[in-house]
Amino acid sequence: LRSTEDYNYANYHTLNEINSFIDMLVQENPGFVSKIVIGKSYEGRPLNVLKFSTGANRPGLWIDTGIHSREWVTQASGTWFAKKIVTDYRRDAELTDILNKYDIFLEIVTNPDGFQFTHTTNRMWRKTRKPNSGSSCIGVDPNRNWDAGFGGAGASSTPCSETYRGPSANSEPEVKAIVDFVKSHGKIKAFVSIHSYSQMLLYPYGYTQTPCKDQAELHELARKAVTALSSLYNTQYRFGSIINTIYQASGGTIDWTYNQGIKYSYTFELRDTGRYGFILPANQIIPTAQETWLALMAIMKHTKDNPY
Amino acid sequence: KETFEGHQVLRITALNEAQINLLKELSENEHLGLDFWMDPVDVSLPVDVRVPFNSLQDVRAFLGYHEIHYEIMIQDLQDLINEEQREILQSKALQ
Repeated sequence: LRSTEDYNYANYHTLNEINSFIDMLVQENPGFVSKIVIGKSYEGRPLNVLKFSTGANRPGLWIDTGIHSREWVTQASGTWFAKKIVTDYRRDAELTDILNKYDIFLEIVTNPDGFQFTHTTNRMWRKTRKPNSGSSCIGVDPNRNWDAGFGGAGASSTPCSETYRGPSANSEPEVKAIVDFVKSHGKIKAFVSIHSYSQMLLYPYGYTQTPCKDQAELHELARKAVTALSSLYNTQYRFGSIINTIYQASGGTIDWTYNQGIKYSYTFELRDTGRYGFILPANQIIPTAQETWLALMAIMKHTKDNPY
Repeated sequence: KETFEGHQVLRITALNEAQINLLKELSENEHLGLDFWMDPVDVSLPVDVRVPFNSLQDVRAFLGYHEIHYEIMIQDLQDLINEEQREILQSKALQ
């Protein structure tokens, strides 16, 4: 492909194609978009993060897509978001205002080893690809591997389980890289981790029934974001804390980010409910990304308007 | 390459806490090779589970015996994956 204009956003793509897209986007937008490699996966693949920035020393907004490799609509939506940001900057007043005050960080393929595996060997692979000593089963659920209630209820200690938490918190390089990045940055103000497919917008906590101290505000913002999302195609979302809306889950991403002081910590479950699961047809990628973008904008705008 | 011929994805609707507990028991049967896409947690949420062909009879018998309602969400997972692959290749060819 010659440019990101030629990229087919309405189709699923391999890891190489997505990485080429990232490089093209950087090349086409010098001084605005850059690529940061925050680490390497277990199999040695770069953990690429796109940085959208219009100035120095800005606070940051983080978005990651596809920590669970089989959730293909998530990585595909992330690619669409990247293009949307460069298209709308200086055209959309709200996004421009956000980008004049904040950097946006976007990790499109959070689990590249797993994603590659879904394209080559097992379409239904969810976890990382690190072997587990003493077991023939491979991989850790990277959304149970964070240092927030790690090892508690709602995660498995069995390496063969799809929700295996790993031997210790941050044992997975894909998780550790984000942890190191967030800590070293020090000014991430919103953190959105995107999954699919059960149509939910969730906030902390997952590992405990104790409400987080900002629950009232996070709940209202979730309502606003979901309302914006539904306004496009009337897609119905549930929202609430992880433990009350879906299930108890320990060692989850946004519980850790919230405990680090990132107030606006959310996780999405994108389309679909009850028809295709992880095999969502490609013709639903753009509608999914479009509606999700409205919710992301609501969260980013609220973060901008409510500095802390 | 792992294939999923004959695997079905069932959408199970539990009516009460007792049925949720039965589904949790089912999920602990490792020999069935079940892959829960949505776990049994609460009656307000559906349970989606990928069932390998060899376990279909056992799982359906279990659900039937306990009168737990289910529908077939995906009839043959590999068919859908093949369709996805066709779409990807076709789109690339067009491009």
